Amino acid sequence: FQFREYDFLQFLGLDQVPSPQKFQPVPYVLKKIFQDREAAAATGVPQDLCYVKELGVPGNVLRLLPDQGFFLSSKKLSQASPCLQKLLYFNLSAIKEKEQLTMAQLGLDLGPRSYYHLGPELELALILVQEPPEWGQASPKPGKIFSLHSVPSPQGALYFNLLDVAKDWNDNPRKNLGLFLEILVKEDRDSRMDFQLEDTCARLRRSLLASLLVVTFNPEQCSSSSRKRR
Amino acid sequence: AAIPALGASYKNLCHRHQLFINFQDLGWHKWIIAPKGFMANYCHGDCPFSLTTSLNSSNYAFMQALMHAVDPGVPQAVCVPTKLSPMSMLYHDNDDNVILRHYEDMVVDECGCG
Repeated sequence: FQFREYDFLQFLGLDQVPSPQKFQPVPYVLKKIFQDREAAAATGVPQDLCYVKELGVPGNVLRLLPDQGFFLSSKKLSQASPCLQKLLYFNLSAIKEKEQLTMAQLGLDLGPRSYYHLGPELELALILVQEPPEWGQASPKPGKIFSLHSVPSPQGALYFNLLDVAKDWNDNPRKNLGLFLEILVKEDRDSRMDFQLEDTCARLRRSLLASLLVVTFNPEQCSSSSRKRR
Repeated sequence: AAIPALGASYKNLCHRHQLFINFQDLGWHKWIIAPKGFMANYCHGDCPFSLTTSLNSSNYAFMQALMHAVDPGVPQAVCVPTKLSPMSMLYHDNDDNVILRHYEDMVVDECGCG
């Protein structure tokens, strides 16, 4: 039975029976795609399994990769110092050689939305790490700024297109040193800023969830049979 | 006139049978998020020559059944899936990734002799 199970798992694209350590929450978009496909299968509607119409990209495998990075220690907070610094790291090794990346979307969930606690305006910077950490240093050296984003209030989810970066990381795994995330509180709001600052930053550290949604297309699995249907 | 089925009662003829695959029975519920299981079905039954034409058969199955009638060394046509449909699976892998993947030919919709 073990041998046959191994064969079947290979057919599913797995090397062994998975034994996940952490259970990531399933994002709404994956649930929606799954439910739509299930409904289509139940009603016999023909489906193109190599095109993700909900995301508008070709692909037959969707993966949500968890962030495996770490927070960098923060000193005593003041308006001038960053509210939060984190290295984001995504392990792309699950992507097989024959798979082509068609989408890579970084999702940053800053916490639940609320009408009452809007919090201060933030500035969010994503910086590509291009050099490994120097000897004796815990954190890698940040490189060029990938995105600079103004966030009116620290809540809800933000999305960034990381396709070109992820393609580069996938082609050259040595280049995958992660992304440096820095969140700063914008100045000149009101006098309650210092009072709110520690609170906001502590809440952000607790609630921040980063993930990378990648879609890949395997030409071998998307052969003539699925194209015919399309 | 109806052709009598040789040595095969109706319930033994090739047709689709229900088979629910419960991932818990396989111990796969620990890593498959959804579905919890699915109605995969299977094909089983006889494919007698006299009914090969009426059992959703391929032309090849008809020829094979004909050859079997002439030479019993040639195996009879067998009951196989003739229409399959895909299904999606949402699961965790060993790297704690959440994966949504679509698999073709997972559910037997129709059976026939082939």
